[in-house]
Amino acid sequence: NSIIGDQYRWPKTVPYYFEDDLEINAKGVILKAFEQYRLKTCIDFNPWEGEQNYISIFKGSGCFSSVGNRHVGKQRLSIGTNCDRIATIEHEFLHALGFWHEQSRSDRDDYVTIMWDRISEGKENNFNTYNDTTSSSLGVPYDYGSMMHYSKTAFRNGTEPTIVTKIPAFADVIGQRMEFSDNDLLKLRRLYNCTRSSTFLDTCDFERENICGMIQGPGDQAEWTRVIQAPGGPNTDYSNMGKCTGSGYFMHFSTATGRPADTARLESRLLYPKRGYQCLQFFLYNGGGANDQLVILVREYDEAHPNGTLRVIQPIYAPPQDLWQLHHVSLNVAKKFRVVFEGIKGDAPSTGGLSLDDINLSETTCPDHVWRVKNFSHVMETTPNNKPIYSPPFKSREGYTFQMGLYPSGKEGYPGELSAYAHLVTMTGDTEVRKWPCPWKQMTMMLFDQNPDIMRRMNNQRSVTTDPTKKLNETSELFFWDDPLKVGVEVSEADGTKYFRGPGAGTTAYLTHGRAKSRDFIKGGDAIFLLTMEDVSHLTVTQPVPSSTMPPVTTITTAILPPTDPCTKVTCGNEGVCVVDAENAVCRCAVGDDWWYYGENCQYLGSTQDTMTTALIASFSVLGGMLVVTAVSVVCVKRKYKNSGGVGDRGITMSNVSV
Amino acid sequence: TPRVLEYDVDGGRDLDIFDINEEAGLNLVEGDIELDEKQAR
Repeated sequence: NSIIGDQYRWPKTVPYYFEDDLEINAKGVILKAFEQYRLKTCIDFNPWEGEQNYISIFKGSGCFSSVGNRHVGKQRLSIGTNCDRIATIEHEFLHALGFWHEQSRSDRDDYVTIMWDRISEGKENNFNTYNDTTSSSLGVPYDYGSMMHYSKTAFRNGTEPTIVTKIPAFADVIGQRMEFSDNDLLKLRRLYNCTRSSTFLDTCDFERENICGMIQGPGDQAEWTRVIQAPGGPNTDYSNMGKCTGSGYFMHFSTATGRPADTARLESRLLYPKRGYQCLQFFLYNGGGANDQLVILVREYDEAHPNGTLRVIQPIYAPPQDLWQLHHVSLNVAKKFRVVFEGIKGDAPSTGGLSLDDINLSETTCPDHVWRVKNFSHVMETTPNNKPIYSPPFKSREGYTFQMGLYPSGKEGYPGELSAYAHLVTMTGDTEVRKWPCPWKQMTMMLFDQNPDIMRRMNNQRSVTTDPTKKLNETSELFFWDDPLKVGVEVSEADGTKYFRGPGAGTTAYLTHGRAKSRDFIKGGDAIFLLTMEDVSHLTVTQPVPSSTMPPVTTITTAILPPTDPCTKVTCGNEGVCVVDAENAVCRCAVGDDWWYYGENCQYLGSTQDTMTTALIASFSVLGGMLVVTAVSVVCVKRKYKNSGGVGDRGITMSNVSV
Repeated sequence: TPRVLEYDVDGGRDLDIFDINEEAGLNLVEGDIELDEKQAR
């Protein structure tokens, strides 16, 4: 629920500043959180460019934020140790954007029961509610799935829950820290009057007959058709897996008829990019011939080519199999365009064709690698506790190889959990020159929520970053992220491949089995992990400060500023900021609604109370002065008349005068 | 295959925001909300 008052809103683009003390992994995860805001809402984040108010993200001793824009200039938001999870960061930013916790809304007692006798002594005030003149639930129903809801164990004094949901099915839903719920997004969009999101372009599950405005392309010989089943497979769509009678559509290009090299083009509606890079994601089922092919193209429009020009992006490698395969294609389009799915009939015999479902297009980067664990429910149930399974080794853009280790039944002592670790790997015989210990690469392990709509997905992800200075242990001279040839163990796979697996970093508590079985984490029996390794070494340097301003002296040293900056010699106290005005350094002091700092260095605190006192003193002084002047005047006049003895009417006879 | 060392980034504990702040000795409103002067008054 949101704090009422327009003064608490930020502009739709929020300025932020990464303080130097932030962990590198935290910085990387914060940037990922910003990407989720950009994808799912109209909120954007920009590095601070001297705006009067901005969010200063620092490594405090915990995870906390203020609620709403407090107009204090530099507003603190702490991402401390263990706070570097995407959902925790999104949670704190929802506070900063103006939201309280969900269970503090005025109607919460209709939906949950607070067990007051199970709350730690003195912590009861954490279960206060705000009435509807202070906070607004923005016309959205109570949301057990909100990432702003306490978990059932919050502030408990024992082992029993402090919050009991009136609908028991939600007992373990409250407290999810995975991603924005649908209602979190609805409220945020309402609060900030969002009409569109920054980086979302299109989603289509083909459930509606208008097929999301897609068109059959010109110049082809065959067509894509909207079906609920196709000869040669698949028997169901991917969105619903055939669960709902009368729905469950997908697009199919039959290669059972026609001639080799016949094409069928399915073109998206017109799209208008802003960023210049996009990720296209879709599920493809190849039930056709061995040589049938899908090629991704874009049709780009400009003034010289009003009918568009086709550009091939890439052919998709998808051998025929009884499986909806997940594919990602990176695009780099900067002008008005359509995405084109071109099916090409091969020369091998076919009794089926190509099928497409659950297409999503966004202006984001694609994940690097897909690890599909088939029959995952069974794997979770049958794998012994403390036994890991490993993804294949994947190569990153920078040439490092890595893999994910997963304990489907948790590590020892953690039954009912998924535990996950990221490892560096060196393949036997690999002679590529790389820098060791591996410097500042962030590995992200994401369990993919296979909801058809990218905006509604609540993926579960954790990231770890290779710190080249980290030792293997306290007494070791070896580095944790050194070449696995040196610090790892040799592994032989069943297919004969050999490699060295380095130490892993991750968490025993990646996700509970209960949550893994929820939503669409497992679909058609399978779980999909999206794995990425990104270079984050650029985050080791200080964020540049705006050219005309200096950040608070407590966090940034003056050494990084140009020597000619007049602000280098000025220290603004009480979180004031220095600006250059007509080549002179002046302090802009922090202000609140009824208080402010002032003085050359913001050293004095003023408030409306002080002003009222001053005004009252001034008024009484003036009144007193006037009384003295009046009294003196009266006395003087009296004396004057007393001395003259009534000579005022001398020589005038007062007779027959009417007044 | 012999096991490699595995490092738990969160010490093997699934800590919620409020647990982290409590361990840090923070006494914030509702566990993770910081008040400004005006609100505190």
